[in-house]
Amino acid sequence: SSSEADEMAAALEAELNDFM
Amino acid sequence: TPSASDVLLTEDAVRRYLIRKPMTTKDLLKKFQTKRTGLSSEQTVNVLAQILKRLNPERKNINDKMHFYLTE
Repeated sequence: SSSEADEMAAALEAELNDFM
Repeated sequence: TPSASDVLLTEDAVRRYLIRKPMTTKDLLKKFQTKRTGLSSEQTVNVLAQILKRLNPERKNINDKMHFYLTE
């Protein structure tokens, strides 16, 4: 679903924020 | 068990997409949907995060959204 995709994108961006 | 026809979430596959055009995290997740890779959502996020950290792609904002891209 698109809400799951949104959640995954948010989780991925959170992971990357530490790095960026 | 993934079959040969399944999509593989690999560094090489991500690199090829990002060389072709800038993509958001959502664009990338769409290319590696869990139903096509056989990975869980959590695995997909973790593996993709590791790959992006290794690739260290360039970033730019397009339409106010952060996009990753690579040059050859």
